Amino acid sequence: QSLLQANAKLAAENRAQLDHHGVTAIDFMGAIGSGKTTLITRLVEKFKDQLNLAVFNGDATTVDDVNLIASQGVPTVQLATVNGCHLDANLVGKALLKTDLKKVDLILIENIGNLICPAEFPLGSRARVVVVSVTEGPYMVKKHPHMFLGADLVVINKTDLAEVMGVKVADLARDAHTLKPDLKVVPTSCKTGAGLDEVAAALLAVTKSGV
Amino acid sequence: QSLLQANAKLAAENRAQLDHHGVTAIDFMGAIGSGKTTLITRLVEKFKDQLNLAVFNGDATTVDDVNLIASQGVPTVQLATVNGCHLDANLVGKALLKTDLKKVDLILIENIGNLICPAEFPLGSRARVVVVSVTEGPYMVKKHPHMFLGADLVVINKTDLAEVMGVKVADLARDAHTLKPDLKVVPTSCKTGAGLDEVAAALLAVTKSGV
Ligand SMILES: Nc1nc2c(ncn2[C@@H]2O[C@H](COP(=O)(O)OP(=O)(O)OP(=O)(O)O)[C@@H](O)[C@H]2O)c(=O)[nH]1
Ligand SMILES: Nc1nc2c(ncn2[C@@H]2O[C@H](COP(=O)(O)OP(=O)(O)OP(=O)(O)O)[C@@H](O)[C@H]2O)c(=O)[nH]1
Ligand SMILES: [Mg+2]
Ligand SMILES: [Mg+2]
Ligand SMILES: [Zn+2]
Ligand SMILES: [Zn+2]
Repeated sequence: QSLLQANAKLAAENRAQLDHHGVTAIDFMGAIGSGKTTLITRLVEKFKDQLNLAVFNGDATTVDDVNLIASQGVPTVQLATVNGCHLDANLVGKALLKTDLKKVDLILIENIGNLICPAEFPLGSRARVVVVSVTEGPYMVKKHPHMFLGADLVVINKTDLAEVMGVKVADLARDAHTLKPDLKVVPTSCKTGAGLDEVAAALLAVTKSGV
Repeated sequence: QSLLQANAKLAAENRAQLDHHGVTAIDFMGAIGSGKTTLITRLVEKFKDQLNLAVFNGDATTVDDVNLIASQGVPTVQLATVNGCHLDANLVGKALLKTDLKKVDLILIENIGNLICPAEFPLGSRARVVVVSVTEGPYMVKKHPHMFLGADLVVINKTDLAEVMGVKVADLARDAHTLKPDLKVVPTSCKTGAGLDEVAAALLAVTKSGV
């Protein structure tokens, strides 16, 4: 049984456990520094009065990301990756053991900043979000088809910098739809708040869908 | 023999072969979209009248990067990574077989955009450059110590966007020097050209040092 198959099996077990408790987990993948943590922080602000939240973070060396979320009063679990270039279902399974699933509605998982490996390692989440930034240039979607084929939502972040970068958001969106025509793409700026309500609404719909 | 040990052995063989022919290889690592290709393009412009150049590119899915360099009249080899999250010495060894080492002075190798794995897989280069961008945020160096400990030169790119990002270049440089006090750090903007002469001079010194 290959590594990928073993992971897929554990991911299915995680998903069954989450579904059993009516808990939704969402996997936030994306490039390094694309804005995953900032986006999660904004979503926590929007959701914490209506949903019981938990956040899992894959940062291996610093606690900056985890502390930021914890300061919002939301339980956070830091996943202990050892030189990990992606999270896996095993790590998420361990984090689920530390979480009282009866008291949680939505778990936001921040994956490792990497546009290659995480695509191959599902975690058992109900949805996968890919966060890319206009500051990475115009070819980010074209260069990483596996990531986008495995995504349910694409967030094109830092649109406030699109003009100075000379990157067209519409081109990135078109590249995503060329790969996967029904892929939901939302341009955002965590700085100005643009697009965040749309992302929140999409994820709330996933949470309420109870599938 | 572990994967890492096997790679280290091949890297040593690559290095011996390069040294034998008086060829310098430089490994450009860095985050996704940090500016590796643009930097290499600028260096090719500066070096092509004084050195015989070749460029190896690890891009797995598109030829945008390779075509850009080839259009400058420099021989390029695209390394065939399969879902690769890092280049390895084996791939570089194969690319060396396709290169007439008697006719080359300097090989610029663009590694996969990834701030985790490439650190563990030396390629046999004489020097390793890490390219990060201010657009990735203020903690990029702190979050990836392995990468910076293995670097000979750190390029902090896109400084033209430092102010709008609220990121202080001096803080990133200080984090690098905290890890490795003698690490050379050069802030650059491939857009304005700032810092590029300093990077070129540093790499020219490595090339001429014949070590
Ligand atoms: N200009 C601008 N900056 C942003 C935006 N979103 C996030 N940032 C900044 O981008 C940097 C990186 O943001 P993070 O949220 O830490 O990104 P990340 O994807 O979690 O990064 P890693 O976990 O280190 O891979 C920080 O300095 C943020 O303040 C945005 O929409 N516009
Ligand atoms: N504003 C600004 N943009 C830059 C700078 N350097 C590169 N860019 C832009 O950043 C984007 C990414 O640059 P690349 O050179 O493709 O980066 P890369 O590291 O090779 O990217 P990958 O190979 O895809 O990981 C492109 O749109 C470049 O034009 C800079 O100094 N300032
Ligand atoms: Mg983060
Ligand atoms: Mg490139
Ligand atoms: Zn990987
Ligand atoms: Zn890896």
